[in-house]
Amino acid sequence: RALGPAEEKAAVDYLLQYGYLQKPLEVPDDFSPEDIMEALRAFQEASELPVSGQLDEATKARMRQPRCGLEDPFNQKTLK
Amino acid sequence: YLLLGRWRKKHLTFRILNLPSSISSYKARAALLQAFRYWSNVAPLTFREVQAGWADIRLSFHGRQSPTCSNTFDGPGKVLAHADIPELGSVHFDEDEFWTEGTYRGVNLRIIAAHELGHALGLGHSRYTQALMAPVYAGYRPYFKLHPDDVAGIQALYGKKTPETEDEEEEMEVPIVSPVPIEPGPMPNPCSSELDAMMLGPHGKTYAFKGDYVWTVTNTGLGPLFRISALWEGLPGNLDAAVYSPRTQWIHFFKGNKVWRYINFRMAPGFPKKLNRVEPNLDAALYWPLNQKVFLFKGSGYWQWDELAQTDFSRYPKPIKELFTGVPDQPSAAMSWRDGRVYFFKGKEYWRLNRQLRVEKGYPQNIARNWMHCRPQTPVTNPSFGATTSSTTDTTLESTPSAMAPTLNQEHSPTDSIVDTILSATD
Repeated sequence: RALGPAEEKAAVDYLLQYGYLQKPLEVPDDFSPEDIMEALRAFQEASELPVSGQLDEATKARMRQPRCGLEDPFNQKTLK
Repeated sequence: YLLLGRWRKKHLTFRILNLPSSISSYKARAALLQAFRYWSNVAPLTFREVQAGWADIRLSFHGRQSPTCSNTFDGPGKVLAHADIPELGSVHFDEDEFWTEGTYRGVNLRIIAAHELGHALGLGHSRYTQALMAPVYAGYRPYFKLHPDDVAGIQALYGKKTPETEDEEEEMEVPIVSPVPIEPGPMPNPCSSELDAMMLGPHGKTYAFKGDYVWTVTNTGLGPLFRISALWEGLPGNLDAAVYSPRTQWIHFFKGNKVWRYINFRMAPGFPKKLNRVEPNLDAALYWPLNQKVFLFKGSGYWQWDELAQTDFSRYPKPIKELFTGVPDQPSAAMSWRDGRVYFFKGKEYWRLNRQLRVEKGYPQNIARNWMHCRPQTPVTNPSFGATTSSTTDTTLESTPSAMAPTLNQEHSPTDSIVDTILSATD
């Protein structure tokens, strides 16, 4: 099912808030699909979910779980 | 694990600035104090509470607005809490969460606090989803303990907890026992006080309770008197009854219409509870090893309780005299002792019962003389202990280690170190 813009924005906000996506300094906010897929893969792997790079139901459910407000160091690229 | 920073010192102060409204302040404090203990049990760290002024680690609750934190929360669910890394020390919890203890409902304050303290001590998030430092809350776990990855991370920062550091801490350490501002009652005289309770506790130690104080009774003398709340944090004085069950390792204390449960010196989650299936204001309690049941006494009646089964109390209380032949009603204390016999205490006297629960010939005898070593200077034979001693009336500490010297569980926590002091002194 195609993702609604709100769902996609919520997911990108989550990936940004918890360090899976890095807000680039020099270019505007929009991220390439590759960045988002890579960020989703990092999140899915750290959450022991099937690593698809897609924003599937299991991934969205996991993003709704209560958690700590600190970032996660699980995307090697952003960690650097 | 991920290391984000560390404190240059290992003896830290903390202050609890406010508490949530969804849980009693008593339970909330107990949860926060236990959260510190998880870390001080495995690393050479000590945490001392201060009631005012500056503290290294400051715990507080705020919601969507906060005058001091730019990182506001988002209402129930989603983000539960956050913390700064060393050496900043702020730890914030979302006050809009339903904070709980001892239940699967809501969000367990103790586990979340332990996670946030992990950050405040320098740990980042762990890749192990079952680790405490995993980013997502894995829910309430009744027998929670740190994951090996959590332990490896904190020890990478502060080293392992070794006997030397424990000794060093003994001098330095102020236990995480917040100063209880309640003035203790008068210190009792073991030689002239009617006992509130007697208990054969873990590691075969005999405890006598009177007023706000507890002391140990050994073959060679009495231990020093300590405030009950210094050993069993959160327990009041003037207890009605106390009983340790080797079957469950549980210690139950009774007072009024409440019951407290401890494992060693740590209160079990969810306690104290209301006594609602036996009468309040009990007189005494004992564990009978022959049928592994706990007996509760009040007036002329008793209840037999199976700790691990749903007990039908509809046919209780039963008359004490039907089962314990020759003992008085309204005992002040009772216990099964190491010699396989049952003892009842009342006033200045005690009764010894054989395995058939029948009072033995020559009883009652005098408690002060035969249990509390309070006798004249001249040497007398002590029928209870079979030894001749000529002790004095004041509590002399013997150096001979008791064969029952306790080996407290490896996880020493500050309260345990108090116990260490007591037990080593007593022995």
